[in-house]
Order: sequence, then C-alpha cells, then structure tokens
Amino acid sequence: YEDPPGLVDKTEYLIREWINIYTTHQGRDSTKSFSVFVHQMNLHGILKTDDLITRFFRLSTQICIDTCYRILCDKSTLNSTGGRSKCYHTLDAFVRLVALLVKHSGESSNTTTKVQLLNKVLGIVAGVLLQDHDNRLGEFHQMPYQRVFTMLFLELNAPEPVLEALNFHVLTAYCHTFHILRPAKAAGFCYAWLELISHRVFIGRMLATTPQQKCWPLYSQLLVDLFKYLAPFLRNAELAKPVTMLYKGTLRVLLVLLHDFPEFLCDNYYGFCDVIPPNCIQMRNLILSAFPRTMRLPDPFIPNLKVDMLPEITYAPRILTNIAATISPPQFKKDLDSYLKARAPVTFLSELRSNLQVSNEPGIRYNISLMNALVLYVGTQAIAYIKNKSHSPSMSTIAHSAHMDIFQNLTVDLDTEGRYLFFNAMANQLRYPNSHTHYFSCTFLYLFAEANTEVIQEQITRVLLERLIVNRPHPWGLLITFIELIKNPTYKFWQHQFVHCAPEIEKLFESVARSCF
Amino acid sequence: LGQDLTVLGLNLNSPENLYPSFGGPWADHPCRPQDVDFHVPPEYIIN
Amino acid sequence: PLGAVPLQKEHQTQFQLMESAFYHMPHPSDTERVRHYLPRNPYNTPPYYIQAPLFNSDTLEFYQRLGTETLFFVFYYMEGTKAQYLAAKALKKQSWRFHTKYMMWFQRHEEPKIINEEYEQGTYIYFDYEKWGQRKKEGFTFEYKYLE
Repeated sequence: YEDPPGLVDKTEYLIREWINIYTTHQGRDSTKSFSVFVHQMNLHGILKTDDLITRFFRLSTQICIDTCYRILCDKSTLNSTGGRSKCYHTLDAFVRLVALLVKHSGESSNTTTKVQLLNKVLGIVAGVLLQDHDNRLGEFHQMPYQRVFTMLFLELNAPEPVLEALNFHVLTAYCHTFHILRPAKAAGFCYAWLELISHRVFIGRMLATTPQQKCWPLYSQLLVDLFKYLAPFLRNAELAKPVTMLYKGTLRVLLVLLHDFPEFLCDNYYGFCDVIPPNCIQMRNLILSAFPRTMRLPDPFIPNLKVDMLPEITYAPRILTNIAATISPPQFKKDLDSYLKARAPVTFLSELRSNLQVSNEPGIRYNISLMNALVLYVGTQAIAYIKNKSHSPSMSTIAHSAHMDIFQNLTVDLDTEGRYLFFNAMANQLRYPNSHTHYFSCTFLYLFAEANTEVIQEQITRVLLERLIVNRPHPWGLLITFIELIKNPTYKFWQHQFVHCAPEIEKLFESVARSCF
Repeated sequence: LGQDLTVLGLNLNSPENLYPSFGGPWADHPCRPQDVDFHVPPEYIIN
Repeated sequence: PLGAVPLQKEHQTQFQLMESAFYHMPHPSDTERVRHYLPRNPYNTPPYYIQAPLFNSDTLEFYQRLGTETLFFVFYYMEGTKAQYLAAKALKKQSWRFHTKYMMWFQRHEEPKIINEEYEQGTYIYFDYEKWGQRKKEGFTFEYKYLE
C-alpha cells in the first residue's frame, strides 16, 4: 500500500544529507556525524515504527539505485571509470549508513536487533533487485546491487568485537539472500552473483575462519544453485559466449576450492555431481580429484602398486547427503532392502529398470538422481556386507551377492543411455584412496571381466576413457582403475575388437597406455 | 579436450592459499597487494 | 550417448537475460573499496608490457629488494592495503622506524628533538603538515627548509 504522504520527500532529503556528510567528513570515520544524523532521522519520525523504517530503507535503496541508473545510462559516462566511481560515491554512503545502523541498533551486546535489521535491509535490497530485474529485463544493471552487497559485507566483516559476535549471523543472512537471488531466479544478475559468492573475503569467512566448518553446508547450497542453473546450458556441448564466461568463472572458483579447501569438495562431491550434467566431464573431474590434505596419494603410475594393501582403502569417505532418503518411492526402497537382505524375490531385478525409467524420450529417459543414489547405496551396503564377513573388497569377495546381482542386472538390462548413466554413477565414486573407490574400482573391473557381450566392455571403456582424455586433473581412482584394466592380462583388454576399430582410436589407447606405464 | 586449467590465471602450485588474493571469477590474474585490504595500524592511514 | 536436450522455454528466457548481462560484466573495481590513488582499474597495455603480476610480488622478500623511494611511494599511495603493510615491514627491515607520535619515518633510532639539514643528511623524511602543526605546539623544533 501507498507510502504515507511526505515520506518520499523526507527520505530523499535525508539520504542526500547523509551522502553529503559521508563525503565531506574527514576520512571515512563518519561515526561522529552518524549520531547527529540519527537524531535527524528521529526528528523526521523515521524511527517511530518498524514499518516506517522498512519504507525508509526501501525508498533509500530505490533512490540510490535510480541515481546509478541515471549515471550508467548517461552515454557520456557509460563504461568510463568516472561514471562508476560516481555510483560508488552514492552506494558506499548508503552502505555506510546501513552498517552504522546495524552496528548501533539495540544494546551493543544484543545481537538480535542488529541481525533483524540486517535481514530486513538485505531482504529489501533483494526485493528491489528482483523487481528491477523483472521490470528492466535486458536493461537491468548488476553493478549497483553487487556494490551494495560487497561493501556492506566488507563493512560488517571489519575486525571489530561487536561485529565478530555477529559474524555467523551475517554470513547466514548473506547466504539466504544469495540463495534468493540465485541465477535461476535472477539470470541477469548471474555474473555479479558468482563474483559475490566467490569474493575472497566471503570465501575466507565462509570456509576458513568460521569455526567447525559451520558455514560449509550453506556454501555448498550456493554452489548447488550455480550448478543447477548452469546444467541446461552445459548439457549441450555447444557453449555460447555468455555461458562460456560463466563456466570459466565457475572453473576458477572450483580451482580455488580444490587448492585451498579440498576437504570441502570431498565432503560435498556427491551433491555436486548429482546436479552437474553427466556430459560435463572436466568440471566433474575437478571435483572428484579433491583429496584430504593430510593424505599422501601413492603415485598411480608406479608399477605393481598394490592398491589393496593401502591402509586408506579400509576407511569410508564422509558422505553428507542422506543417500537412503533419496531413494524413492518408499516402496522401491523397501523392496531394495529386502532384496539385499534375502536376495529375493528375483522379480525385483526384472522390475529394476521400470523404477529407474521415467520417460521414453531419448536423453531424458532416466531419473539420474535415483540412479546415483541407488548405485552408492548398494555399494555402501556391499562394503558393509563384505566387512561383516571380515573380508575386504576384492575381485572374489564382491562377487555372487545380492549387490552384484543388481549391478549385473543394470549392466545387462539397461539400454545404452541407461547403462551410460549407471557407469557414470559408478565412475563418480573413483576418487582418492578409500573403501568406496576401492569397491567400485573392483566392481568396474569385475563387470568388464564378466560381461557377456563386447558392447558392455566397450561402454565401460568409453566411460573411463572420456574422463581421461580431457585436460587434467584426473581423479586418482580413475587412473588406477584404467591402468589395471589395460595392464592386467586377465581382462585381455588389447584383444578386444573395439580397441582396434580405427587407427586413431588405437593410437589413442597406445598413447594413454604409454603415459600410464 | 576441455580447458587447460593451468592458464586460467591461478597459481595452482602455490604453497599458500589462493583465496586471500583471488581476483574473482573474471580476473586473469590474482589481486595485487595494493588491491587487498589489510588491517594496518591506524597511524598508517595518513590520508 | 545422451545426445542434446533442447532448452526449455524457461531456460531460453534465462539465456537472454544472461546474454544481456554479459554485455555489462562486473568491473574489477566494483568489489573493491574506493582507492584514492591506484584503484583496481586494469588498463589495456601493449602486449609486450608485463601483463601478469611478477612472481612472488606479494611477498616481503620482493619488497625488500625495492628501493627506499619506491617503498615510500607504496607506503604513501597504497594505504590500508597489504602493499602498504609489506612496504612498512620492508622499511623496518632496513632500520627505518615509523614514529606514530610524529607520523614520520626516521632511519635513526633515537627520538630527534631538532631536525635540521645536517641531521637529515642521507635520510628521507615523510610527515604530515597538520600533525606537524600540533607537534610544533608541543615544542617540537623543525628547521628543515625544503620539504616536498
């Protein structure tokens, strides 16, 4: 409903007044003049009710944003740094006011009022952005909003005791706001959004300084938002320039995470791979290549590496996603558990495919998330089953079990598309030395050895090879599996027709083999 | 196939963390020291 | 084997918005505090100029190899940044001291009472006019005639 008469003018006057104070005051220490200004706000009745405060912030935001649009749309200043710094002038003043109000609202030791005010302002700015985005469409400008969010974040992360006490709330509020503004909701803000969530100070606070990794789940959610948005564009190999830019930017962010926070990628790999398109090989390899910094990876290329002698393969990796909960419908889960327990009824196997197939349209026939969940769930059950018998996974202990029944059934019963997704789901487990990597590596090799048609062997080879012929990095588990496949004579790899189906393919295998030996 | 990730402007061999000087997803180079805020003693803030 | 999947209507709309945003990419200075002297505004320089930061140029070792003049330049023009911090550290390694009271750098360690030309032979000083006025009131004598 309508703003009370006079409020718009009052707000305009006050915000201009503040911008003036901010600019003319000595340095940036405008705290002294802040109390005077708050008094003025009081005099104008702005602080009387919560509703008025909300309106004041909404109107102030709009006034600042409009000022920026005027500057940015002015042909003479477009793309000049002069124009931009004029915008910064206005936006930074607004941000300073918000930061001071947040810092000084309520008792200094009481964080609740401060956090409430921050949430209110972030919500208002997000609301103005979304409205602006939907109204202006192609004419929408990201910069003003990006600047407000960034500068406010820097202000609220200054090393001050009152802010330290607030910090976790600030990070939570920001993550909520960024989730609301995720690219799927505001595609025209996607570049600024990626820069915001990968700003060095934001990454530092979210992933490094906040204790007990408390913000890792929040950050993981933001990356899932990004992958979900990118998925339909990455799904098709042809990337348009805007997509290439966003994709490259995403790779850079992932590289920083791989280098500085590999454990974060290790913990969240499953959720990420679940939303990254299956054909997006390099980005997925990048995530799967992460390994804990405390771990020394044995060189996969040294001859006669005894993987099953490595101590690490007895330990299961941390999986944050509740895999069992993602297997649906519940009836299917129940049937699965009973089959795993009793290895009956056989009809379960014959119905498996119908549970996974959701349409007949090529390319989107299967429920990929369900496939991923099924594969990992059955695999973890198999490892537990083998351990219960005080064995460890090997070519003999993984065979002749309900678990292997399911995998062999999927291998034989699914069509090419389904089998590709199934093998992908398995290959996603080939990471650093751990019990999953070891189990699925053995399973891959077992399925290859036991395959009754060469089509299956060829497809296993294709899935592994396509992950090897892209630029680095390559996950350790992938390398050792492929090396074992082409080295171990039991698999008769080089005798298969598909290895020699064309000179360039043969050459490719030889060059990979050469680099492996 | 794919990108050569070693030419995206990140020093992947750095023994130090990358994020403190990460120039952002669009930057070809890390931030320079003069780009990165630092909590210097207040007396140093002379201007 | 998955083949291509045509974009749905919703994704086509998103792509159009993304595409127009592509022509308003963020600028490096958007996410930095306003810098008085050297904002983060990359300029396109001739390709044969050095394009990437010099190796290790964000380390103290590197700064220690810079000339004193350069260090003072960095200290004065890049305040509040890691560069200023590194420059100050490097100056201190070369036995320069920053007197917080006088806001000045001295290469000698004793606290000067009088600064005149012979005191300053071979030493570089930087100070702030306003602060110097205050110091003067406190009886601080300063006879150095040329000061830039």
